[in-house]
Amino acid sequence: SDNVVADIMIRSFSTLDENASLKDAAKIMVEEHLTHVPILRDDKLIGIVTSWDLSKSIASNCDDLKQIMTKNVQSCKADDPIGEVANKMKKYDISCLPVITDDQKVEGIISTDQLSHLVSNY
Amino acid sequence: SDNVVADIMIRSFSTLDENASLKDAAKIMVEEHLTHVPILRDDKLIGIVTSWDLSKSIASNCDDLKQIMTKNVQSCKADDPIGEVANKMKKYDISCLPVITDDQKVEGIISTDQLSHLVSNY
Ligand SMILES: C[S@@+](CC[C@H](N)C(=O)[O-])C[C@H]1O[C@@H](n2cnc3c(N)ncnc32)[C@H](O)[C@@H]1O
Ligand SMILES: C[S@@+](CC[C@H](N)C(=O)[O-])C[C@H]1O[C@@H](n2cnc3c(N)ncnc32)[C@H](O)[C@@H]1O
Repeated sequence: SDNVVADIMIRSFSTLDENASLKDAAKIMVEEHLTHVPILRDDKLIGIVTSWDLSKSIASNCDDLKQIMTKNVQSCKADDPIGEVANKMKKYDISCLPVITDDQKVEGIISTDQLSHLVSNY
Repeated sequence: SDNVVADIMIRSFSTLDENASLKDAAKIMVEEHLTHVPILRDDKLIGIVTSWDLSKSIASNCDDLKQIMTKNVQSCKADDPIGEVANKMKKYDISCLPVITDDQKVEGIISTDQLSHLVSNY
């Protein structure tokens, strides 16, 4: 498909500052029906926390966001082809990529949910 | 696409009995990198718990699996066309459908992750 990320990425999403609590992350996920929340330091992407990470927190009784979040974040650019980001998510077994600008600011999110909508009939 | 669910569904997955604890659910998700776990009563599908539900548990300080799990489960059959299940997941904003037999037994799981792999180049 000739689509690029910008054609299907979500543009309204929530982020958290790195000093937020794990409970803040859980509340945002519940209130906004999200499963992936980018973590920022001075507006730049430094991590991601997902609902799967919250299962880590429950299983290990650890509630420190800085320990639970993933710091080595896979991301993509708005003009990346859809096929390429689908490959990346498959390769790393992840369901979501933050879309970042050249100075590490987050301008969108693309997940396997959006990609799967390309497969639906309507 | 002419694919049916059976072509791409996951056949090895974990389930939990309805009397399991929320912590059991969190542990299975962590150990097996899963985000969706079907809940069974006498081997029949009666609910589903996802990592998103765990964020509900943290945000609301409730750790009772029976209260946190979703009881009205959307599911599909192995011979359903892929386009149809993609529509269903989009309609209900869910990322996974258990694949069930005529007597409510779970024989597989299909998620937006599998559907998105159809979009990747290789
Ligand atoms: C391996 S995946 C498995 C579950 C599911 N596929 C998902 O993406 O949540 C879960 C782990 O991947 C991490 N993760 C999710 N999106 C990521 C991304 N864009 N870059 C790096 N890690 C990511 C999460 O922080 C979590 O620890
Ligand atoms: C509305 S979705 C939003 C997050 C994400 N899209 C997901 O599927 O986890 C989250 C809720 O959907 C429920 N859910 C997930 N799969 C389901 C299914 N096959 N049938 C019914 N509810 C389901 C979960 O129990 C959870 O309460």
